[in-house]
Amino acid sequence: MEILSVANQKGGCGKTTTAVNLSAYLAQKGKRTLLIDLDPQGAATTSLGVKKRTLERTIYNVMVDDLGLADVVVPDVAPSLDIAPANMNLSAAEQGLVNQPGRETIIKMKLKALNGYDYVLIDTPPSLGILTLNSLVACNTLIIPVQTEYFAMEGMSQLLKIIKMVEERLLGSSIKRRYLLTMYDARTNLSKEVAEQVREHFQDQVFKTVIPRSVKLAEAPSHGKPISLHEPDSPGAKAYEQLAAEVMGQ
Amino acid sequence: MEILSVANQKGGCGKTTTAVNLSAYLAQKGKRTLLIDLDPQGAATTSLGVKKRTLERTIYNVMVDDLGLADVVVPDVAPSLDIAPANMNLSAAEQGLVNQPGRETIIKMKLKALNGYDYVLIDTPPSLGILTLNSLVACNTLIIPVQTEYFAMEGMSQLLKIIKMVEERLLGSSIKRRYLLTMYDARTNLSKEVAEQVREHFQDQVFKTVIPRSVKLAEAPSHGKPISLHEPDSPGAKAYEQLAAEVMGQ
Ligand SMILES: Nc1ncnc2c1ncn2[C@@H]1O[C@H](COP(=O)(O)OP(=O)(O)OP(=O)(O)O)[C@@H](O)[C@H]1O
Ligand SMILES: Nc1ncnc2c1ncn2[C@@H]1O[C@H](COP(=O)(O)OP(=O)(O)OP(=O)(O)O)[C@@H](O)[C@H]1O
Ligand SMILES: [Mg+2]
Ligand SMILES: [Mg+2]
Repeated sequence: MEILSVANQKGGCGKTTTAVNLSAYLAQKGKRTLLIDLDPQGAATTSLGVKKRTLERTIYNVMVDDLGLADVVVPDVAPSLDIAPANMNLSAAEQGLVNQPGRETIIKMKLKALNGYDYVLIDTPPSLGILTLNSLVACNTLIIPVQTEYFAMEGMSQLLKIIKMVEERLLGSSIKRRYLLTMYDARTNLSKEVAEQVREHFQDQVFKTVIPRSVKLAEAPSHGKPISLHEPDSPGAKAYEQLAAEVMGQ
Repeated sequence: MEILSVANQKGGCGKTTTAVNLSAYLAQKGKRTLLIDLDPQGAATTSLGVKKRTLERTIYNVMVDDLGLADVVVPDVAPSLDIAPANMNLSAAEQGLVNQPGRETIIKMKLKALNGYDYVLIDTPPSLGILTLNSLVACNTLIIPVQTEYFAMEGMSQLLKIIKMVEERLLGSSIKRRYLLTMYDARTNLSKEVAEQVREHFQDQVFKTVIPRSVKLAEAPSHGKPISLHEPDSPGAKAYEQLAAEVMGQ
């Protein structure tokens, strides 16, 4: 079971858009896929058409009430794609878990009890708190979306510090990292310069696939669908499909 | 002294771009302005050309070591514009203050001791923790940037809940709210639809000024300058100049 976390504390850099659409294309290619929404904002949950008000149980109950992941899964939000949804209750988890030992390993432990999936993806909030830490501890691959704008490299050193701490103190092994250039605007020098900087710095840890800026990607959530079902011929769709192929190829 | 906080827990919706450029234009119009960077990511600090590694004292020392705001100010980052800068140390403040009574009122109290400014702006992180709470308690006006994309209205209810709690439990009075439509892309229906939704919902609490998507605004931080000094004739610059006039007119 491949576990891919999507994390970067920089706001609005494409975490949710990547978690949702990469999941959808892995599923479309026949891989049984689970998306875990670990963000109290629940944008991934909404993007896949799940009505939060109807949810009796969410990932909050896994984190705090010791339910299993299978107990909260909403199946078939897209072909072969299930979701473990989040709503605002989850923000209480960050507070409630503050002094519990092993609070960063809850998701990792719950995943051990999970069967029947080829891929699990985890969407995270723009912060480096307990929820993101859970995703770092649980994953075999960490996907770091990097918006091709000025602050891309800025926040990176903080994220890399936290990853190093998790590797040394919680895992005793290193996390495989993959950087994904997002919201690339080919008409601007800024995008090109940032992309070059990222590739120069992180070399073959950077996905070949680059996600272009495409308004269809921003519209799809309002239809409750991944781009694969909303506008499969758009440049954004083709890029995420290509990303899924690249992920499966590795 | 007018105190304007810029807050919205949604990542990447234009808080820093607004805090930096609105400050710069208020200052350019002759108002002595202080920008307080209350985000450990310190994007506002970097956007104004301040080299964080050279900082001996930052807003962290105000929050945790009881320094005054005047003790950490970096003067004249632009004409008539000073900044109280932030760096990564500030992330320790959210932890360190967790059990201190009155931890949400620190900035408000420190502002009482501050003289010599017409406007104070406060930039905040994409979260609803102690730093953002300090900005809500301290301000006379709360500016809420709203990116004209699908999740604009989604995260709003959580923010409004927190504002209501602050008004009822910490202030005993209401916070004046102003919504600012940001990253507006006139070529897309999505932007138009979201803008209409926001205006319909919040009516005359929405600024008339709308900030267009403009790559110059994304480039300016890499030059360490506000847009007023980087590209004053660009559409993004004119919009923030107009916003400053609208703020001063109110
Ligand atoms: N390639 C793209 N082209 C156009 N719009 C995009 C693209 N990727 C993401 N967006 C839009 O940009 C906004 C931010 O993206 P997204 O929500 O995926 O970022 P995020 O990192 O999850 O944000 P947060 O930090 O708030 O969780 C959303 O409105 C999204 O629809
Ligand atoms: N009107 C605009 N046109 C083009 N790019 C913009 C515009 N406003 C902001 N940006 C860019 O979009 C990105 C996000 O904006 P910004 O950093 O101001 O958001 P934020 O809400 O402060 O993010 P965070 O939640 O991470 O603090 C930045 O790279 C910024 O330069
Ligand atoms: Mg997200
Ligand atoms: Mg910011």
